[in-house]
Amino acid sequence: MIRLDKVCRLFQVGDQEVRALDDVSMVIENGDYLSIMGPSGSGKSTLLNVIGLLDRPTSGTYTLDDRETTALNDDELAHTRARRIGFIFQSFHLVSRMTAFENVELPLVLAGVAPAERKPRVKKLLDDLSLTDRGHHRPDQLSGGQRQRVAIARAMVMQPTVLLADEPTGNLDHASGAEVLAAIEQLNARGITLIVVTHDNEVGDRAHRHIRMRDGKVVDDFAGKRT
Amino acid sequence: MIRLDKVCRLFQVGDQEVRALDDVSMVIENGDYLSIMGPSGSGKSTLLNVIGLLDRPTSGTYTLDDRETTALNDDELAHTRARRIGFIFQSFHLVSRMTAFENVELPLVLAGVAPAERKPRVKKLLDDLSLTDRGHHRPDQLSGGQRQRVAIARAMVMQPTVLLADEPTGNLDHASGAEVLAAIEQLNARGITLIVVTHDNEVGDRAHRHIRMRDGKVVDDFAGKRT
Ligand SMILES: Nc1ncnc2c1ncn2[C@@H]1O[C@H](COP(=O)(O)OP(=O)(O)OP(=O)(O)O)[C@@H](O)[C@H]1O
Ligand SMILES: Nc1ncnc2c1ncn2[C@@H]1O[C@H](COP(=O)(O)OP(=O)(O)OP(=O)(O)O)[C@@H](O)[C@H]1O
Ligand SMILES: [Mg+2]
Ligand SMILES: [Mg+2]
Repeated sequence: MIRLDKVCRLFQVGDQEVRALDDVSMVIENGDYLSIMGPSGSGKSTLLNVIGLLDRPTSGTYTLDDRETTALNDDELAHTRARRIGFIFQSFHLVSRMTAFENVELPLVLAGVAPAERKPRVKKLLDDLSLTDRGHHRPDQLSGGQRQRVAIARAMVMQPTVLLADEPTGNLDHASGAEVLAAIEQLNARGITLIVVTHDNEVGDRAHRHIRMRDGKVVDDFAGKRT
Repeated sequence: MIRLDKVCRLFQVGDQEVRALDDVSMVIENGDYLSIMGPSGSGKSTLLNVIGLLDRPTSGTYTLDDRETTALNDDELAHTRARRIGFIFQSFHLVSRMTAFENVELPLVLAGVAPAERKPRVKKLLDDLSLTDRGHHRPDQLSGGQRQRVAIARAMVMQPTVLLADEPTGNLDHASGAEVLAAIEQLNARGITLIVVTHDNEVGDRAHRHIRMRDGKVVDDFAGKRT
C-alpha cells in the first residue's frame, strides 16, 4: 500500500521557490489502477518520482507497505526501488551504448538472473511490443516511439509490484499505444499496482481511479470507469 | 519550394538493412501547411530530417528553392539550415547547461543579433508559450512539456522560412497544445512553410494537406480541410 501524507516538494531556483507538490495526501491500495492528469507543469512527474523513490519529499511522509520511506537512507531507497518499482520515464533514459535488447535485459542482469532464464523473457517482451527486428539497434538507431517501447519493456521485465508510467503513449500512434496499454494492463490484472500519467483522455479514462492535478495540488480524485 | 525526387534513405545495422525512406517523391510549395502521420517507425522523423538538411538521402534528389542540396558540402548544408530552417525535435535537444532563456536566444546570438533586439524577441516568445516564470530554469529544472515548449520557441525565434515540427504537442495537455499550434500557425499565416509530424488526429486535421506514411513510403497525400 502507498500512503502519502501532506507531501510537499519545493524546488529552489535562484530566489524563486517552486511548489511542485503542495500538501498532497492519498492512499493507493495494492493492485489499484490510477491515471494522473493535469496541465503541463502541474506536478505529475514530480508526484511519480516521489512515489517511485527517485525523489524525496521536502516535508510530509511517504509510507510504502508500512515502511516510512523518508527514514531510509539512499542505499535502502535504491534497494527498495530496484526490487519493487518499474519506472517508464517521460524522457526514456535508455543507455546509449547498449542495444535495445541489452537495455531491457539490464535489470535482470543486475538482479543476477541467469542468461537461460532472462534471454527468453526479454525476447517475449520485445515481441509483445513489436520490437522483434529492432533488438540489436542502439537507441540512436531507433524511432522515438521505438525508444519509448524499449523503456516500457525495461520497466516491465522485473515484474515489479508497482509500475509507474510517465506518458507511456506520448510518442506512439494509436495501434502501438493500444499494444502498450494492453501489456501494462495485463500486469495490473495480475495484481501489479499501475499508475499512469497521461495527457490523453482516452488513455486516462481506462484507469479505475482518476487523479487530476493543478499547481502541485490534487484537485480531483474519483473512482469508477467514466465511459 | 521543396522538391523530393525518388528519395531513399537506407540504414545499415550489422547485416540488417532498414529502408527508412523508400522512393519518396513530393513537391511542397512555399507557405504550405502539411501534416505527416503514420505508424511508429514508418519514417516520419527521417523524412523531416532529410527535408531539414540534418540527414542526406542515400539516393534520389532534394531540391530546395532550385538548389540541389545533395550537391552541397556539409558547411553549405549547415549554412542553409541555420538561415532558413527551424526544427522542433522529437527529443528536444536542448543545451543542458543553459537556461530556457539562453536556449531560445542561442540562434540569435549565433546570427550576430544585438542584445537590444534579441532580448525582447525571446521574452515575447516565452510569454506566448506560458514560460515567463521559467526563463532562468535549466532543462533539468523544467517539466517535460516545458522543455518541449522551449524547443518550440527556439525553432521559431529566427523566423525561419520552413518550420519543421516533430510531434510538437506530444508532451502537452490540451490547453498548452492549443497555445503551441496557434503560435506556429500564426507563422504559417505570414508565409512560413509549416510541416508537422504528429500522432494526434486532431492536430493532423488542422493542416491544409495530409501525408500518411507506412514502411518508408508515402501512401496517402490529399489536400483540403477534413472537418
Ligand atoms: N540511425 C538509424 N539506424 C538504423 N535504423 C534507423 C536509424 N534511424 C531510424 N531507423 C529506423 O528507421 C525507421 C524509421 O524511423 P523514424 O524515426 O523515421 O520513424 P518515425 O515514423 O518517426 O517513428 P515514431 O513515430 O516512432 O517517431 C525505424 O524503423 C527505425 O528503427
Ligand atoms: N529540478 C527542478 N527545479 C526547479 N523546478 C522544477 C524542477 N523540476 C520540476 N520543476 C518545476 O516543478 C513544476 C512541476 O514539474 P513536473 O515535471 O512535475 O510537471 P508535469 O506535471 O510532469 O508537467 P508535464 O505535463 O509538462 O510533463 C514545473 O513547473 C517545473 O518547472
Ligand atoms: Mg511530466
Ligand atoms: Mg519519429
